[in-house]
Amino acid sequence: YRHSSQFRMWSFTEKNLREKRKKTNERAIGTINEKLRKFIEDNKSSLTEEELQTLRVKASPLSMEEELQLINFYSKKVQVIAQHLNLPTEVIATSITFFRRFFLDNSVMEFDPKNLVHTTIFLACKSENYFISVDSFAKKAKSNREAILKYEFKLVESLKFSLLNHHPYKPLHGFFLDIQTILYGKVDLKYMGQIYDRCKKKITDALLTDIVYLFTPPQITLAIISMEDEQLISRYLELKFGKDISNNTDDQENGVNKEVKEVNKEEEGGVPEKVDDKHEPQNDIELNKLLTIISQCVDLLEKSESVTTDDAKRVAAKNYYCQNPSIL
Amino acid sequence: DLHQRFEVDETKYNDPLVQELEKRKDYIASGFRTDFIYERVLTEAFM
Amino acid sequence: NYTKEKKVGEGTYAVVYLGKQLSSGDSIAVKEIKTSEFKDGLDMSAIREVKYLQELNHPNVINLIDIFMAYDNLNLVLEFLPTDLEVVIKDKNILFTPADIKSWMLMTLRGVYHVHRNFILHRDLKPNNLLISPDGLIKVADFGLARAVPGPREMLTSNVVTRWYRAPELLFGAKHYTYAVDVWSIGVIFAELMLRIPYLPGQDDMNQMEVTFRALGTPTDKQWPEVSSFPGYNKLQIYPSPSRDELRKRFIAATESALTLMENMLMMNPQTRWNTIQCLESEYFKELPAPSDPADIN
Repeated sequence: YRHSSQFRMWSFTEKNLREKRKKTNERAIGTINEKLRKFIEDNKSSLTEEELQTLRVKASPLSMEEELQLINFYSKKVQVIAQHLNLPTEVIATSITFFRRFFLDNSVMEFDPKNLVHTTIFLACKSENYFISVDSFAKKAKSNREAILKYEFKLVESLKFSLLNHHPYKPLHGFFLDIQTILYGKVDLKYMGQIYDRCKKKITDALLTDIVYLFTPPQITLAIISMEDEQLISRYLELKFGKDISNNTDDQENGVNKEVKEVNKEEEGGVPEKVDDKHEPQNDIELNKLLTIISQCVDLLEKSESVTTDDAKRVAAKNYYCQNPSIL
Repeated sequence: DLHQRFEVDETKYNDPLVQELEKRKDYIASGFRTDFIYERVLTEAFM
Repeated sequence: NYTKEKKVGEGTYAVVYLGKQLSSGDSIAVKEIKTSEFKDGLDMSAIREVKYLQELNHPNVINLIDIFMAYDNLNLVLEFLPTDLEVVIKDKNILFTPADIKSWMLMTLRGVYHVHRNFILHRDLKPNNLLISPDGLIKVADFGLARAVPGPREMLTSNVVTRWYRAPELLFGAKHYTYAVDVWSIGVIFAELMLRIPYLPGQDDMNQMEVTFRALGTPTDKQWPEVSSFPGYNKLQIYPSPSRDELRKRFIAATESALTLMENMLMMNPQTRWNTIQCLESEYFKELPAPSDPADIN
């Protein structure tokens, strides 16, 4: 994962994510204010005081928070349109990811987000081997080929040409299997199936937030499963990565610790029998650290709320006017 | 990767979606193998 | 940062130039991807090259140094690799030894193992996609047909891999194939290295089946369960599988373990065909002669 472009180029701390957005926003504000100043300069003779006042109040550029509201609002649109096009789950996820990454380096005051919605979905289809010709895509999406292709290059460039995404769906499938192994005979399989489906939906919603920049796909998956059944996850992780050895459990469940017990016997000066290191599980996961990360992820997921249409409309209008002072 | 943090143990999996495929003629003839699927999703889970 | 000095090749979707990286003085190849040609925006092959090369980092996989846009063209800056295995096989003036072959096979399998370990299928392995660096290293190149290993329900097109290196399951039109298709291609390349002529040169897709099964036997359900369920299976000419002795006569220079490796890479049943790990761990790479040092291979 550390070799992946997703980790190398698209994982941030909350702090440097905020700085990145700030930089993008300030650059755009600079451009907007320059254009506004020029506009006023060029029209100062014809502008009334009242018009000047209106410009000052209503033509102001968007703040970083307002930008993020618009990006979150349109991310949801990408998801809805992609679902409406009946695209596979991973293609929908990639569409959302491409869209949100684009607006990390580009401001909504430079590129109207509605002009990127179809382009990100179209590129995601190509990138995920779900190829649809631009003409048939334009027809389905009620758009046109020029609009769809116009920003494709710019999108690929802003993505830093990193197109391969690791979404939390495969880890969900993986943990679904491994839980059955570690808690063998102790989980109701029908119940597991229900959890699986609910978590799959929650993963798509999680992709609409900044979670994907702050945590790895498996951590997101574990957080989402634990929101469904916290006890299941803590028991599973305890058995899987717990280091302390509880004696009163049968071998089957405690296979991992049995091996660790043997290793410890060796350390206690017991007969150093050869522990076949191929099978000795590399328990390099700090359970408490992992649990902390998971609960941080859960907190963030619980905090995220969607943007209302009214808020979006207000910000979109502001975005429009600050780019078109003459119309204002 | 000397120590993957998982072992594929198909005897323990109840995975109807995948297990149903391995009975299909077109899947068997194509070379489809469930362990490839399991190896993939478990690797993604323990990356 | 880079210069484009000489045009060294032109493909369907790209023009390749030889150039220099100014900062290091190293030779580079610039693959300039034509964008106007593809009516659906960025070309699928370009997207695949970019997508997978960005994730792969291995001495036996071509290194993507940089990517940039210029004059509305996408430019991939790749390490410069002056020749390829096809040139070596064809040029009868070049003598190479079993140790050289072993070295090339080792590097190819390591490179493809890295691709597979990243859950990627190459789907176009052939001698001229195995480039050779100035210090003799084999580098797997051209990811224009690559794709991620499919999910359980995904359907794949069988119209991949250059015909002579196309696995039997693809010839039958399989839609749920696996890494095994790449291993088959390497097996055919191995045979070609030993024979120094193409091993299964079909003139067209139908003839490719004919040539393949005449050389290796027509598969039956016994060794390849459900192969008879493929459409068109019943029209096949039935050929017997070659005996070990016949294979020995065909590949006189091959040792027993070389034949074993080749046989398992060219196993008809993709489910039991060896994967890259089994190939790399095979007896062939443990017995003498040791693989040549790539830098010593002339």
